[in-house]
Amino acid sequence: STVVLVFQAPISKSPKDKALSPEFRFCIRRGDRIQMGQALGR
Amino acid sequence: SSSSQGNSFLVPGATVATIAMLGVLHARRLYDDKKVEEAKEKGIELEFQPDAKATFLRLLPLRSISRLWGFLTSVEFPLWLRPHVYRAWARAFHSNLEEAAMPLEEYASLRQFFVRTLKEGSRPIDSDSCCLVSPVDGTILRFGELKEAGAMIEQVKGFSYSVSSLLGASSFLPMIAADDMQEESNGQENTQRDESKKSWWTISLASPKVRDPVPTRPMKGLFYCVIYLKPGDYHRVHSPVKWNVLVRRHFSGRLFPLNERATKTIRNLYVENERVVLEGQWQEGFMAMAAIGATNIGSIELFIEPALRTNRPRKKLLHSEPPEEREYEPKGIGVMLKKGDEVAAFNMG
Repeated sequence: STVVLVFQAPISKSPKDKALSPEFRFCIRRGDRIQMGQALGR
Repeated sequence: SSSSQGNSFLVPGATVATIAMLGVLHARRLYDDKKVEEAKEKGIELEFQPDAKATFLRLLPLRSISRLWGFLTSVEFPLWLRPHVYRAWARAFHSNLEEAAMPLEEYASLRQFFVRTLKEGSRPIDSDSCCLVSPVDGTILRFGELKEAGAMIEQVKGFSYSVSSLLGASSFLPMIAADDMQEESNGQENTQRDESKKSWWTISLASPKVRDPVPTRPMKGLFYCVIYLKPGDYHRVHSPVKWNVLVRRHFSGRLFPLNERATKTIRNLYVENERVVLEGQWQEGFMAMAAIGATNIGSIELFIEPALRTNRPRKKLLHSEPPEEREYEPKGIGVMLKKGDEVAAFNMG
């Protein structure tokens, strides 16, 4: 079985944007084992 | 007398030949798996290679096989046998029995054991309000940002599927899309707004990044993450964020296996298999979660809608027919879920 998440999240194109609102970043790598409740991204 | 002598040779002969054949197939499989692992270590990515096995799988009654498997695994074991069976399962599929919420004797069947809950505190939820947590235990297959207009997710190198095929067409999101379009700073006339029958996907993916006129509001991108659950993993699905589930869609499709081999050889695996899609909104906008079934784990139980039945027998399978859809009440609010709330479970068969 497989679960697929699709979601909107903030992105930024310039340092100014980043200062105003940080962009979304994944904190995982392909092939990682992950447990329910652990962060996928921030 | 000669006939009975023939039979006495044939039966053990056929058994030995079958065992030998299975042994050869297993050895071949182990060899292939080793090659795949070696390739991965060298950084070589798997490529899509359709084969005869994939064609053969299309001919098999996988839904019936799945339901039969569900029936067999529902058979109750005698009390004394239960710990032995579940320990064997745990050894074979690397499950951690220490985490099981109940003593092993209390799971009457393998099916019950498979969807076991965990002890309190086994899965701490990352409480950072900005973070999105994994809804399941599993292996990260793919993740990234959907940048191109087609919004394709790569199944493996050489084959991709579209997000709109996976999730289906949204009917409740055009209002959000219209709001987004109003925020476009370049002032271009949005001819798509009038096309009210077009799905949100069509609109959003044509212009996936929208800059707000108010500089304090960020641009939004569309991201995805694909997580594979092995047979030994905890098979309950939780909420990845605090969100409102507005719509549920049930696609009654095939039930191909979803293992690594299958992703490499079966085209459109994720968009052909039976799946339940939840769609709604979180603090950053759109959120959708698709739970995709497989042959051995064919049915999906939805805790927010216990009446939903999946993996049901059908006289004829029409893959082109639209999904069965339900909009949750109250309209526009739907079902509110907190981060970590239990949403669904994958059942055997």
